[in-house]
Amino acid sequence: DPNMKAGATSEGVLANFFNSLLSKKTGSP
Amino acid sequence: QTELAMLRKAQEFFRTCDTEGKGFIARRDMQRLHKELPLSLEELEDVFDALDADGNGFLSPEEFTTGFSRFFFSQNKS
Repeated sequence: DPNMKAGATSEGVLANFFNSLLSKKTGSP
Repeated sequence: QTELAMLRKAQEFFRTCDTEGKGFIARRDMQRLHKELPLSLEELEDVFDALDADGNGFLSPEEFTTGFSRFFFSQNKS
């Protein structure tokens, strides 16, 4: 089931995405 | 307190994605981040799909915050 697979990998994908945003930290007002 | 910090971060990131201030994030907004983040277009698609809980093609602040809180609290487990 592709949906099951997506659910299992989405955590890692989201972690990757948010970690990238966290390290980006533009600091613009 | 931790929740407040999480909400602030979620709002900040939402604005990073919603550069036009529309109040929602469209798929193309996410793809625009390709230039700023070390993620492939495919990965950004996956992120969008993972966050788009109702599958309407737009990310509301609530959907974004829900996704972020999952990440945030899984990182802060100590």
